[in-house]
Amino acid sequence: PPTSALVEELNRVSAENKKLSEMLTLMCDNYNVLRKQLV
Amino acid sequence: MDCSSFLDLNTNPFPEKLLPKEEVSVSVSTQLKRKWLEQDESASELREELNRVNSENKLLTEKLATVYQNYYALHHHLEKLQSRRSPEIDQTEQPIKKRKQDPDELLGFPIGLSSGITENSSSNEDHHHHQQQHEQKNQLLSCKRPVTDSFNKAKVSTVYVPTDTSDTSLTVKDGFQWRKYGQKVTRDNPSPRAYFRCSFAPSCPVKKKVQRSAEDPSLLVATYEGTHNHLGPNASEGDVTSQNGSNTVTLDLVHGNHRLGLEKNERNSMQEVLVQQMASSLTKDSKFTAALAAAISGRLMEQSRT
Repeated sequence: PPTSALVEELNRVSAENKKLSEMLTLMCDNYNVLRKQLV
Repeated sequence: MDCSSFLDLNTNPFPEKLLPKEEVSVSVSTQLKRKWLEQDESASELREELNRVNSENKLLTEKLATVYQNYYALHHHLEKLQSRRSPEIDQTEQPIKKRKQDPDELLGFPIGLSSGITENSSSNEDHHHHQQQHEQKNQLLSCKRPVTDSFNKAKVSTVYVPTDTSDTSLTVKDGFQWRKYGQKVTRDNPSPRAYFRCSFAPSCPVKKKVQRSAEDPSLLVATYEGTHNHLGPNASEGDVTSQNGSNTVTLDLVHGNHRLGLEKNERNSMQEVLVQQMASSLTKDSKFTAALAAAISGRLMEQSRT
């Protein structure tokens, strides 16, 4: 595939990656908030 | 004789000029090759990066899928607990008037609880034996009537608390506030038995009976019935009545293991509360649920394409 297509695909996957990381961070934050409340 | 040499008939009059042309063509081709190589290198680098990000992406998606599964399990568990709690409240609100010969029932205790406790004062072994019988009986009953009875039998726990023999207040500090609503003297024990309700009653159904042990007056025997549906004023001190919903819990604290038992109960109740709060927090966060569902459905779509 041409380089531009590769770059485009890479950008798309990177953006998806970022979203997934954000969701996991959110999950961890929620967990820590609950834990603090209980402790 | 070669005439051409005389006439200087050179068919290739600029031989030396051709050489640089050849050099130019060679240099152009190397430049192109270099460009191609560079492009190739950058493409391979891009592919490599893409592979790396893809694998990272896959890992994240797997983690999220696991979280989603856990979330779903918690949600299911929470629903179960909620559906269990409502019949419990219904049942505790129903007055028990059929068997008035049991004095505890007059005070609002469920059937079967008082017998286990009054005999409790004979000896620890007897008490344990009777508790086992009580459990077995409840198990048999729960086979016939699974919802209400199994729920009720899971709520009784006995705790032995060391106290000063001169202290006649029958107070057991367990992190919750109680309202005393009765006291009586039983035949098998010279010390009176005090009856308490949780200060959150009637919304909280938990009751407590406290009596000094007949064998060892330095011990208070506290019997809890029901599960608190709220956190105590000082939750870290521990809810001795155990919110774990397990079967009848008897803590034999006479031989110095009372601390372990209390800690175990506390840990279980903490875990239970943590699970409930986590589930409720996740269900409330609609953004998180939507994003998670979108990510998972996107992943599924990708997999179906490939």
